[in-house]
Amino acid sequence: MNLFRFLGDLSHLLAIILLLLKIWKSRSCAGISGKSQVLFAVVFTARYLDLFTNYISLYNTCMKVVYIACSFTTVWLIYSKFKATYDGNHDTFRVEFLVVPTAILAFLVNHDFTPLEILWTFSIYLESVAILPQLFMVSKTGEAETITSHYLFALGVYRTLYLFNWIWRYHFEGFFDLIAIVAGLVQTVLYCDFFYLYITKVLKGKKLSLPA
Amino acid sequence: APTEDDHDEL
Repeated sequence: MNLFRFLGDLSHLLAIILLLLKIWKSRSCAGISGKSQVLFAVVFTARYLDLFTNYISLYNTCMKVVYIACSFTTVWLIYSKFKATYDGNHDTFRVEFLVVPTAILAFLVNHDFTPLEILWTFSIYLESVAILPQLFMVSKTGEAETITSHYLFALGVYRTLYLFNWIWRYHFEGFFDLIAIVAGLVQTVLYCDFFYLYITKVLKGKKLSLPA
Repeated sequence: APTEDDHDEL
């Protein structure tokens, strides 16, 4: 494991925990897209089924379990515990437009036509676009709380660091996984506009708000 | 992909 990969994992973990803490401390999930969080829970579940079939390392197993546990806890907080604060009126992205095409693509373009492999591929494709309901919600309301911006930034940095990890692995190990690389590029590009707003506004102490 | 031995990415 190289440094980019490790920092990417940490950034991902930071994003997930940041969101959980924000909801828990403020007792509110206002401004958070429940749909994106459900998609991430689906992503982790579909991808980490290999927990039951393939042991890689203690680090690998622990991270997977933590990701899944945090993800389901977040969904539970949004749709059950703090349901009254959930801003469903603004969370109107049609997730079938993401789930159906990525599922079809996973059947058509994969490394191996087996159930686990297709689910893994589906999770990679779905993850690349799972943030769209959240970004849609931010654009609809025209603003995001600063802590939500930090969450989105950490989540975007994670896949960007993975891109560097893949370049590293290709260079030093001759290894590359085209499905992960292309999906990772798409995922990173989707965050670019947000990165720009984050750097120009949030880091200068302003709240993230979009021009009307 | 999960079927590959060296694949430990998350």
